[in-house]
Amino acid sequence: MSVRRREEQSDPLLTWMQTFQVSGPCSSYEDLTGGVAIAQVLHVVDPTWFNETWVMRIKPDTGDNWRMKVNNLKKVLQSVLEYYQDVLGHPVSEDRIPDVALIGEFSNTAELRKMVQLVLGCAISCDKKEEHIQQIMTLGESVQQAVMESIQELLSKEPS
Amino acid sequence: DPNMKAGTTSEGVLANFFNSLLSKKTGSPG
Repeated sequence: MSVRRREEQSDPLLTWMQTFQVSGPCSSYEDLTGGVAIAQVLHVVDPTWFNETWVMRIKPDTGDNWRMKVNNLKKVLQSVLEYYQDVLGHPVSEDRIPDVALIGEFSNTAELRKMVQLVLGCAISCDKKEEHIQQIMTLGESVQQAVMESIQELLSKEPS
Repeated sequence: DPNMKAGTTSEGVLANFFNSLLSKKTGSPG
């Protein structure tokens, strides 16, 4: 196993994503590049907005086809941005919006982190936030610390 | 010794942070 993959597997945001126990691959950032696990996590976060019909629009078997990955990620990002605007009541600032082409084509970890960070923002602000925050509070201290910093970073970039 | 207090302090900070999120109105994280 490469050093990069080992580091990714201990990434706190990935650890948090794995707590949702979705069927889509979720053991490394590379696994998330197809958008399938991200969509499934969003469905658990808020099944009313990210409903079954919406999840079914995400193509499950992208393989190495970066165009399919980008298409999936575009659908996910579009719905997440609408969620922030329409449900949470504030838009996502430009610099927090991930470049899905870089994720799908080059598996860019920095951009993927931005995507996961937006998912985290949905989880801690939605109607089921109590459930999601309590789940975070069961995680190890170092993971909680990283999740907290990630949330603080996200909140600090929110338009007032 | 600040190092000895670090664990407890950190736990307190984390608990305070997440509890404050819990007490915020839904849809208004900031």
